[in-house]
Amino acid sequence: VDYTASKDEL
Amino acid sequence: MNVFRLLGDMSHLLAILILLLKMWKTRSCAGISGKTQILFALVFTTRYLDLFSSFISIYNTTMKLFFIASSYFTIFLMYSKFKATYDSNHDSFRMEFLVVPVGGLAFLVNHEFLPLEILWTFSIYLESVAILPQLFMVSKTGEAETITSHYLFALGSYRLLYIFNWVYRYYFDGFFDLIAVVAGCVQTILYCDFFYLYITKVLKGKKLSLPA
Repeated sequence: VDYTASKDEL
Repeated sequence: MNVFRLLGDMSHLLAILILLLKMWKTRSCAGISGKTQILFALVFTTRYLDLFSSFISIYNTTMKLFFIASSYFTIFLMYSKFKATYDSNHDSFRMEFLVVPVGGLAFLVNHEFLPLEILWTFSIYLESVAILPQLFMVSKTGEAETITSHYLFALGSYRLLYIFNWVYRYYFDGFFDLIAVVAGCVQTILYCDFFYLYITKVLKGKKLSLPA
């Protein structure tokens, strides 16, 4: 499960 | 970036612009909760600390800087420039009832026990409930100006659109962030009652007023 990708969200 | 994410961001941006425009044009912050605005400033400050550690895109950086700056500018307008119009008697929700439990939860439930990650988690949890002082204020006074209703509708729509964005990203990017999704759903659910009133009253040209 990828969670780090959420850091590009605002 | 997908269409839901972009629409969500634009809705968030629109909400902030509506709020600033309302205050600037009417020279008043009547009906707006300063507590909610302080919580939003705290949300943006703790979430966007990664401005110092990582660069994602010009769009990302610009939006983050705008959100931080506009939140502090709003606080300045409410507590300094237009202080006389601030309705503090009706803005009686206690911020510590939100900040303390949310801080504890961020320590306990996070992806990684690292300072930046805990602060990011704190901001996600806090954002989900930051609107409560504002909704409390509307329920206490029993009404909201139409422009305030538009602000709240745009602000609520933003997280609803993010939920569609997460569904899209789950299917097409294999991306899933449980913390963001659960908090985002909680945040959107808090607006449901307001959405109902907005659609049944404000869109029909009536002022948003609650039954006594």
